[in-house]
Amino acid sequence: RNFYNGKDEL
Amino acid sequence: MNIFRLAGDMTHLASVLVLLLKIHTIKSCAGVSLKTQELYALVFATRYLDIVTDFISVYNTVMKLIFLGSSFSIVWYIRHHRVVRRSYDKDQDTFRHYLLMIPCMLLALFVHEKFTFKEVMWTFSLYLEAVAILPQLVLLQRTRNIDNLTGQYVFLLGAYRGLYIFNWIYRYFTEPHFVHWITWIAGVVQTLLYADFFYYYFESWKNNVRLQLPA
Repeated sequence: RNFYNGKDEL
Repeated sequence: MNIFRLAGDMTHLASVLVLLLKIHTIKSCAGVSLKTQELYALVFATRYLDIVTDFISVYNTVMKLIFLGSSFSIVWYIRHHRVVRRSYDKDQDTFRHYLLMIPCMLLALFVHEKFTFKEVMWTFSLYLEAVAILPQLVLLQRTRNIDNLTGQYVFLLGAYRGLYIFNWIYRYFTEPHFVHWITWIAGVVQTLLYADFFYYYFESWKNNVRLQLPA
Protein backbone atom coordinates (compact mmCIF):
# COMPACT_ATOMS: atom_id res chain seq x y z
CA ARG A 1 0.00 0.00 0.00
CA ASN A 2 1.51 3.24 -1.06
CA PHE A 3 -1.48 5.50 -1.27
CA TYR A 4 -1.07 9.21 -1.51
CA ASN A 5 -2.60 10.74 1.61
CA GLY A 6 -0.86 14.09 1.69
CA LYS A 7 1.35 13.21 4.66
CA ASP A 8 4.45 13.47 2.51
CA GLU A 9 3.68 17.13 1.85
CA LEU A 10 4.81 20.08 3.88
CA MET B 1 7.79 14.92 -6.38
CA ASN B 2 6.36 16.83 -9.31
CA ILE B 3 7.30 20.23 -10.64
CA PHE B 4 4.29 22.00 -9.07
CA ARG B 5 5.06 20.63 -5.64
CA LEU B 6 8.73 21.60 -5.91
CA ALA B 7 7.86 25.07 -7.22
CA GLY B 8 5.32 25.44 -4.39
CA ASP B 9 7.86 24.48 -1.73
CA MET B 10 10.45 26.79 -3.23
CA THR B 11 7.98 29.69 -3.29
CA HIS B 12 7.12 28.95 0.33
CA LEU B 13 10.81 28.93 1.19
CA ALA B 14 11.31 32.18 -0.72
CA SER B 15 8.46 33.84 1.19
CA VAL B 16 10.10 32.95 4.51
CA LEU B 17 13.48 34.18 3.26
CA VAL B 18 11.98 37.48 2.10
CA LEU B 19 10.44 37.99 5.52
CA LEU B 20 13.65 37.07 7.35
CA LEU B 21 15.58 39.38 5.02
CA LYS B 22 13.30 42.26 5.91
CA ILE B 23 13.48 41.56 9.63
CA HIS B 24 17.14 40.63 9.84
CA THR B 25 18.74 43.19 7.52
CA ILE B 26 16.36 46.14 7.65
CA LYS B 27 15.64 45.41 11.33
CA SER B 28 12.01 46.24 10.77
CA CYS B 29 8.80 44.26 11.00
CA ALA B 30 6.53 47.15 10.03
CA GLY B 31 3.43 45.84 8.31
CA VAL B 32 4.08 42.26 9.43
CA SER B 33 1.36 40.66 11.54
CA LEU B 34 2.71 38.94 14.65
CA LYS B 35 -0.66 37.21 14.97
CA THR B 36 -0.23 35.53 11.60
CA GLN B 37 3.35 34.56 12.42
CA GLU B 38 2.29 33.03 15.74
CA LEU B 39 -0.44 31.09 13.97
CA TYR B 40 2.09 29.75 11.44
CA ALA B 41 4.42 28.67 14.26
CA LEU B 42 1.49 26.79 15.78
CA VAL B 43 0.56 25.32 12.37
CA PHE B 44 4.04 23.86 11.89
CA ALA B 45 4.37 22.71 15.50
CA THR B 46 1.11 20.74 15.26
CA ARG B 47 1.59 19.46 11.72
CA TYR B 48 5.16 18.25 12.00
CA LEU B 49 4.65 16.03 15.07
CA ASP B 50 5.54 13.19 12.71
CA ILE B 51 9.06 14.54 12.32
CA VAL B 52 10.13 12.27 15.18
CA THR B 53 7.91 9.27 14.33
CA ASP B 54 7.96 8.91 10.54
CA PHE B 55 10.82 9.33 8.16
CA ILE B 56 9.78 10.35 4.63
CA SER B 57 12.92 11.75 3.05
CA VAL B 58 15.91 13.93 3.87
CA TYR B 59 14.29 16.72 1.83
CA ASN B 60 11.10 16.41 3.86
CA THR B 61 12.85 16.47 7.23
CA VAL B 62 15.14 19.36 6.29
CA MET B 63 12.25 21.47 4.98
CA LYS B 64 10.21 20.77 8.12
CA LEU B 65 13.11 21.89 10.29
CA ILE B 66 13.48 25.06 8.20
CA PHE B 67 9.80 25.95 8.48
CA LEU B 68 9.72 25.22 12.21
CA GLY B 69 12.92 27.11 12.88
CA SER B 70 12.08 30.12 10.73
CA SER B 71 8.54 30.55 12.02
CA PHE B 72 9.61 30.44 15.67
CA SER B 73 12.56 32.75 15.09
CA ILE B 74 10.36 35.28 13.27
CA VAL B 75 8.01 35.30 16.28
CA TRP B 76 10.99 35.67 18.60
CA TYR B 77 12.37 38.57 16.56
CA ILE B 78 9.09 40.51 16.57
CA ARG B 79 8.43 39.93 20.26
CA HIS B 80 11.91 40.18 21.75
CA HIS B 81 14.53 41.67 19.43
CA ARG B 82 15.52 44.99 20.93
CA VAL B 83 15.38 46.92 17.63
CA VAL B 84 12.88 44.93 15.58
CA ARG B 85 10.16 44.90 18.22
CA ARG B 86 9.96 48.71 18.17
CA SER B 87 8.76 48.68 14.56
CA TYR B 88 5.88 46.31 15.31
CA ASP B 89 2.47 47.91 14.62
CA LYS B 90 0.88 46.64 17.79
CA ASP B 91 -2.11 48.97 17.67
CA GLN B 92 -2.97 47.98 14.10
CA ASP B 93 -2.44 44.24 14.51
CA THR B 94 -5.52 43.66 16.60
CA PHE B 95 -6.98 40.49 15.10
CA ARG B 96 -7.81 38.14 17.97
CA HIS B 97 -6.20 34.90 16.94
CA TYR B 98 -8.09 32.71 19.37
CA LEU B 99 -11.14 33.47 17.24
CA LEU B 100 -9.42 31.40 14.55
CA MET B 101 -7.73 28.84 16.81
CA ILE B 102 -10.80 27.71 18.77
CA PRO B 103 -13.11 27.06 15.77
CA CYS B 104 -10.27 25.25 13.97
CA MET B 105 -9.66 23.04 17.01
CA LEU B 106 -13.38 22.26 17.38
CA LEU B 107 -13.64 21.49 13.68
CA ALA B 108 -10.59 19.22 13.84
CA LEU B 109 -12.10 17.37 16.84
CA PHE B 110 -15.25 16.63 14.86
CA VAL B 111 -14.09 16.47 11.24
CA HIS B 112 -11.00 14.30 10.71
CA GLU B 113 -9.95 11.05 9.11
CA LYS B 114 -8.95 9.21 12.27
CA PHE B 115 -9.47 10.08 15.91
CA THR B 116 -5.89 9.89 17.10
CA PHE B 117 -3.84 12.68 18.68
CA LYS B 118 -1.49 13.02 15.74
CA GLU B 119 -4.27 12.92 13.16
CA VAL B 120 -6.44 15.50 14.95
CA MET B 121 -3.43 17.79 15.35
CA TRP B 122 -2.56 17.36 11.68
CA THR B 123 -6.12 18.22 10.67
CA PHE B 124 -6.12 21.21 13.04
CA SER B 125 -2.95 22.48 11.35
CA LEU B 126 -4.61 22.25 7.93
CA TYR B 127 -7.65 24.23 9.06
CA LEU B 128 -5.52 26.78 10.89
CA GLU B 129 -3.13 27.27 7.99
CA ALA B 130 -6.11 27.97 5.73
CA VAL B 131 -7.09 31.02 7.80
CA ALA B 132 -3.76 32.02 9.36
CA ILE B 133 -3.17 34.72 6.75
CA LEU B 134 -6.28 36.68 7.79
CA PRO B 135 -4.62 38.88 10.48
CA GLN B 136 -1.91 39.73 7.93
CA LEU B 137 -4.47 40.66 5.26
CA VAL B 138 -6.38 42.81 7.73
CA LEU B 139 -3.14 44.54 8.71
CA LEU B 140 -2.26 45.17 5.05
CA GLN B 141 -5.64 46.74 4.52
CA ARG B 142 -4.96 49.13 7.40
CA THR B 143 -1.43 49.97 6.27
CA ARG B 144 -1.37 52.98 3.97
CA ASN B 145 1.89 52.22 2.27
CA ILE B 146 2.73 48.56 1.96
CA ASP B 147 6.47 48.19 1.46
CA ASN B 148 7.76 45.98 -1.35
CA LEU B 149 9.09 43.18 0.84
CA THR B 150 5.85 42.77 2.77
CA GLY B 151 3.87 42.76 -0.49
CA GLN B 152 6.22 40.17 -1.97
CA TYR B 153 6.03 38.04 1.16
CA VAL B 154 2.23 37.77 0.93
CA PHE B 155 2.39 37.29 -2.85
CA LEU B 156 4.86 34.40 -2.50
CA LEU B 157 2.74 32.77 0.21
CA GLY B 158 -0.30 32.98 -2.05
CA ALA B 159 1.66 31.60 -5.00
CA TYR B 160 2.79 28.67 -2.85
CA ARG B 161 -0.81 27.76 -2.05
CA GLY B 162 -1.86 28.10 -5.69
CA LEU B 163 0.99 25.81 -6.80
CA TYR B 164 -0.03 23.21 -4.22
CA ILE B 165 -3.45 23.00 -5.85
CA PHE B 166 -1.82 22.29 -9.22
CA ASN B 167 0.30 19.69 -7.42
CA TRP B 168 -2.86 17.97 -6.07
CA ILE B 169 -4.51 18.01 -9.49
CA TYR B 170 -1.38 16.48 -10.99
CA ARG B 171 -1.17 13.82 -8.27
CA TYR B 172 -4.88 13.07 -8.60
CA PHE B 173 -4.30 11.93 -12.17
CA THR B 174 -0.92 10.27 -11.75
CA GLU B 175 -0.96 8.54 -8.35
CA PRO B 176 -3.19 6.06 -6.51
CA HIS B 177 -5.01 7.94 -3.82
CA PHE B 178 -7.88 7.83 -1.43
CA VAL B 179 -10.25 10.70 -0.81
CA HIS B 180 -8.92 13.26 1.56
CA TRP B 181 -11.35 16.01 0.80
CA ILE B 182 -10.34 17.77 4.06
CA THR B 183 -6.99 18.68 2.52
CA TRP B 184 -8.65 19.78 -0.71
CA ILE B 185 -11.24 22.02 0.91
CA ALA B 186 -8.82 23.61 3.38
CA GLY B 187 -6.34 24.22 0.55
CA VAL B 188 -8.88 25.74 -1.81
CA VAL B 189 -10.31 27.99 0.93
CA GLN B 190 -6.79 29.13 1.76
CA THR B 191 -6.01 29.99 -1.86
CA LEU B 192 -9.29 31.84 -2.33
CA LEU B 193 -8.43 34.14 0.59
CA TYR B 194 -5.58 35.49 -1.53
CA ALA B 195 -7.77 36.22 -4.58
CA ASP B 196 -8.51 39.78 -3.54
CA PHE B 197 -4.89 40.48 -2.63
CA PHE B 198 -3.67 39.07 -5.96
CA TYR B 199 -6.05 41.31 -7.84
CA TYR B 200 -4.67 44.47 -6.23
CA TYR B 201 -1.11 43.18 -6.36
CA PHE B 202 -1.27 42.74 -10.15
CA GLU B 203 -3.12 46.01 -10.62
CA SER B 204 -0.41 47.92 -8.76
CA TRP B 205 2.25 46.05 -10.71
CA LYS B 206 0.56 46.74 -14.06
CA ASN B 207 0.06 50.41 -13.31
CA ASN B 208 3.43 50.68 -11.63
CA VAL B 209 2.02 52.23 -8.47
CA ARG B 210 2.51 51.40 -4.82
CA LEU B 211 0.40 48.54 -3.53
CA GLN B 212 -2.53 49.68 -1.43
CA LEU B 213 -5.61 47.69 -0.47
CA PRO B 214 -8.95 49.46 -0.30
CA ALA B 215 -10.41 49.63 3.20
